[in-house]
Amino acid sequence: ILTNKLQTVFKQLRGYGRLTEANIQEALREIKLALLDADVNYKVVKLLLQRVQEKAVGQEVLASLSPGQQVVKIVHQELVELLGQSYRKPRLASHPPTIFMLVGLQGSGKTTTAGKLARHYMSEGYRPGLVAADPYRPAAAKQLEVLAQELGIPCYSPLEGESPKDTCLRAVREAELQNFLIIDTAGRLHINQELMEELQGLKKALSPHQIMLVVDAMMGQEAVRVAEGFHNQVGIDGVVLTKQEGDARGGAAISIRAAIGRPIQFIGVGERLDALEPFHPERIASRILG
Amino acid sequence: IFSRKEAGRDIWEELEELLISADLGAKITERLLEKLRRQLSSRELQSPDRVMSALREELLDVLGPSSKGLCVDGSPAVFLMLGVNGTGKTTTIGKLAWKFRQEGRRVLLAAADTFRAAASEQLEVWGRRVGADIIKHQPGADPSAVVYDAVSAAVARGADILLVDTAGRLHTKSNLIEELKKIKRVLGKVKPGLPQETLLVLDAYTGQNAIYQAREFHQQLELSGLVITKLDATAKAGALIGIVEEMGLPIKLIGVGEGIEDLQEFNPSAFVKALLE
Ligand SMILES: Nc1nc2c(ncn2[C@@H]2O[C@H](COP(=O)(O)OP(=O)(O)OP(=O)(O)O)[C@@H](O)[C@H]2O)c(=O)[nH]1
Ligand SMILES: Nc1nc2c(ncn2[C@@H]2O[C@H](COP(=O)(O)OP(=O)(O)OP(=O)(O)O)[C@@H](O)[C@H]2O)c(=O)[nH]1
Ligand SMILES: [Mg+2]
Ligand SMILES: [Mg+2]
Repeated sequence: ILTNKLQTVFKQLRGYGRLTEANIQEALREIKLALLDADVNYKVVKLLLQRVQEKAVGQEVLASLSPGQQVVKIVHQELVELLGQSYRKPRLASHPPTIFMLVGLQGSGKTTTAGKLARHYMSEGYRPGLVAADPYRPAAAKQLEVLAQELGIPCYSPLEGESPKDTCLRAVREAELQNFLIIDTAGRLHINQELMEELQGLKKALSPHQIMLVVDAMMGQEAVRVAEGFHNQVGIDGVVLTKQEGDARGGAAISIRAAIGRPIQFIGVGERLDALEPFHPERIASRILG
Repeated sequence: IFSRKEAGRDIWEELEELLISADLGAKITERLLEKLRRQLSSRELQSPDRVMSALREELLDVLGPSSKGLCVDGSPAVFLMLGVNGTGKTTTIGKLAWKFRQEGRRVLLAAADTFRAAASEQLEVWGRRVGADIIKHQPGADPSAVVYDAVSAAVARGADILLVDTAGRLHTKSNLIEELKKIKRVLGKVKPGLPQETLLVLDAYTGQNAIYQAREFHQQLELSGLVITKLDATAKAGALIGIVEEMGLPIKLIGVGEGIEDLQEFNPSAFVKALLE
């Protein structure tokens, strides 16, 4: 729909040979509205518009495209470039076990994603185990156990009074046949000092090969602050964007990528354990532009 | 890029950033600021304080008076909680059950999320915490059957309040919306007027999609109000402005944490104050 909006903006450009600063202004306004409507962060939008303007001004209007289409093409290219060129595989261990740790806000989809990732790596020949490092949420361990049961893999749940760190260390010790451990942590706020320190402690004790930030695709402007909070205090290697099969445009993907520079590696596209896909930048870019 | 404060920006650019960053959305922000520019005199426009207070008034005008209370009449008063995945429905039911228990009411819980892993186990923990019985079936059971059993049990046991927990679902999944419609039909057949409350639980961190959620759920299921959770953090839930403006739905409750007491009535002036900070 952005292309159509820009078509009307550029209707008056029939016959003009170049994109000028003036005729781009109105196009930039439409693009700004489209990106903000898609939940891309305000400051990121400003940055993107600046880049698009620089690239677009003075460009020859290509014979094959209308000026509106051309500007959209430039924006699309900028988005894809920002999101990273292609699917980036998470880092795995050279000596087993590979340890993944999932972190993020409450309700973002960590526990479900832990199950999905286990299934994904099973299909790649690994033997994963799940670790329930959330002792707070009611029935959190039970939730992960049910998923583990569904996959036929072990789940390490907290023993009475056991801290998350001790549960994880015990899992590493006890995992005989498992060469892959996926740690599900409790949802927490980036501003909760105590819980962020808990994550720092887990990281120090386990040295995970991959710390993944699990984020809800419908997240709004706060995506930047949340991502920065987790990245600055814990360190994020990659991002999983969940609930992407709905009509959320997913601008948070752009915001997070711009804010912490880490790749989005997977997207969640459903509630079942097979609903996980590697992330393709061009698809999200098209979705954000509408 | 995110820490440099640009010099020489006028108040309008500052306000635009403030409101958009609070998730009000670009169009609503544009309209609000345009309205202020038109309504205020040129001398008023010179005073940032005057502009801010006019903006505050405008937002309060949209949000309307403080929340009308929850409907607790009826034996039982039935609350149907719904919303997309992970917004805090189950936790809100736990907190609400606690509040009603503190008021001396008899509370029954219906575990009508028969889909998600350990959903009824999660609700059971809350039931034990607050002293409320729970009606549940086995995983995969028909949610409407759970609800029907729960209402029958509520009537038989003289429960004052029945809180119905449903599975999270995206508003774009029509078969899952149908499932909720069936639950409402079942309730209405048991006794007209049930459920007395149909509450959409929204996550404060959600961006513009919150408006699409509210629109679809309201159109399909006729909501009686909204609950907004996770307001204890940095998210400002500005999308509520657009929702209330378009649909006039009352905001009945807010979640301000994960603890049993972290439930409050919606206070418009406190909300607007936090939004404009
Ligand atoms: N539609 C959809 N739902 C999802 C997806 N991923 C997770 N969910 C759902 O989102 C809800 C929350 O998922 P959880 O895995 O419990 O989230 P969490 O991050 O572990 O939550 P906390 O532990 O409380 O922080 C559940 O209803 C999941 O089924 C997805 O890709 N699509
Ligand atoms: N910080 C904060 N966390 C909350 C609040 N309300 C709920 N949560 C947390 O959000 C997460 C999800 O809560 P649930 O009650 O499981 O959400 P739900 O909507 O029932 O999820 P599904 O049934 O899977 O769709 C849990 O970790 C809760 O503790 C709140 O007001 N503030
Ligand atoms: Mg979890
Ligand atoms: Mg629930």
